[in-house]
Order: sequence, then structure tokens, then C-alpha cells
Amino acid sequence: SFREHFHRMYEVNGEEFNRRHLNFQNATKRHAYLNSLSTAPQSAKYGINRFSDLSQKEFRGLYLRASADRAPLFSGLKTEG
Amino acid sequence: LPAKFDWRDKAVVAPVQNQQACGSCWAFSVVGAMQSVHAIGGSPLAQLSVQQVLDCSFQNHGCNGGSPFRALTWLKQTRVKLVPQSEYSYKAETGICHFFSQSHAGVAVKNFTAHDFSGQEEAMMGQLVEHGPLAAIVDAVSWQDYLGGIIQHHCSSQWSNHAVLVVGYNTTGDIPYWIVQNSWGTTWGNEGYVYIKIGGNVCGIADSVAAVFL
Repeated sequence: SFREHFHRMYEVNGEEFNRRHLNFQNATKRHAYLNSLSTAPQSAKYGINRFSDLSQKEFRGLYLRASADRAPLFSGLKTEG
Repeated sequence: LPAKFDWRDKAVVAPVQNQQACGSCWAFSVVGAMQSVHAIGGSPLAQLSVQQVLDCSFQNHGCNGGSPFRALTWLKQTRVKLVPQSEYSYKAETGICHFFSQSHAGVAVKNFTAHDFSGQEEAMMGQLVEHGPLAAIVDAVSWQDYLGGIIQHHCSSQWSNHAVLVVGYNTTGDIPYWIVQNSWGTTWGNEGYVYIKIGGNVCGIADSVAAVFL
């Protein structure tokens, strides 16, 4: 149903399928851990989405490409520019 | 400070975008801030070209990544005017920079501030209310699995890797939270938004925050 919902074309039991399936299984383990951290109703929920068949490394390589330059600690002074 | 504040209520936040398979979040966060500040200044809310920043901000690396601060420095120093998205549309890949004459209509950055607000998130709320949506850098590793709700735990702030736009906050409930626009489309998170607990610098949200002046 994941492949159908997110229009994934890799064939069952092909090499890519097996790799994606492993990523998917790892994702479900992550979800269980992340969801266990808080039961507060407003707390974040984690689960299957379109990124679930990506490895964490693939995900970072595709989507997490920003770098931060060190910013000075806010001094509370009025800074117009 | 108001107990809750959301620039979307004032119709000055552009719709959620989708960076697709391109590491261009740094450009989306900067352009998002510029669009909102331009509208707050009384202009019609108009989408500006992310592709122009992606292709032309030479200290950055296009789809291979970049820094919002370096993009803002480039915009401030060159006085480049960002043209409407319709004139230079997003392609989710790095291209050749298109140049426009100085007389061409567009939006330029006059200045920007960049601060570390860790331990001072209330002051960051004040900046948001005073100067408009803020471009921020976060650690978004755990966002791969995020479905919705307020992120409180397990979002380390050791390693910044993603850029977003902070558009509001809400401190009226049990858990005060930031309202943050992401660039992964509307099917991710809370219709493209993520909520991050205020206090404790969750996800590093307060580490590197920029306000834009046009």
C-alpha cells in the first residue's frame, strides 16, 4: 500500500525493493522510539510518510543541505540592521 | 508580547513550497522572509524567484546546499533585486544565473540581522513580532518521520542542517510552540508546517536566526 500510495515503481523482490523495504522497516522502528518519548496529546507524532523508504543518509543528502554561519548572541540592544 | 501571534493571520505569508529533490531550503527560507517583509511593508504579497537565489548566490552551492546568511550577505552587498517567481521559475536544479538590469522591477535587501537567540527565545518572539517572519537554521534529522504535533524531544541541536521560516508562535496552551513553515510541500507535517516547543532551543531553532530589512 505504501508503494501504491506514494507511486513507487520498484518491483517486488527486486534489489531496489529489498533495499527500500529495509529502509521502511528501519523507519517503523524509529517511529516506535520517537512516539514513545511523550504521550502528551499535543506532542509530535511520527509515522509513515513519503520519506519512509529513504535511508537517513539519503534523506540528509537530499533535503538537509543548509549550513549555519555562527551568529552573535542576541544582546537585547535595539538593532536596526 | 501577545500570547500568540501568527503572520499568516495578516495574509503576509506565501503558500508552502516544495523544494523537491534539491537542497535549496536555504534559498526558500530567505525568499520567504523577503516576501513577507515586503508584504508587511504594504506591497501585495507576491512570490519572488527562489531560482534566482539558487543560481546567482555564488558563495552558495545551489541544490548542493547553502547558508541563508551567505545568501543574505550576497543580496545586501550586490543589491540584486529578486524578480517575481513567474519571471524566473523554480526548476529544482541549479542553473545559469539570469541577470536583470537595475531598472528591472524587483525586491532588494537593504540589510539583515543574524543572531543566536538560544536561551532568549522570548526575545526571538519580540523580533518576530517587530520585524516579520524569521529565517532560521535547525537540525531536522528527525523530521523525516514527522507527521504533526509539537516537537519537544529528540531533536538535537548539535548539528544545523536545514533552513526554515518562523512565521508565528502560540503560548496559550500547555506547551508553547513556534509555528514554522517548511519547504517540503503541503502533504508533509501540519499542511507543510511544523510546531516546535518554545524554550530549550529544541531542534536548534534559536541558534541562527535572521531578520530581513528591505
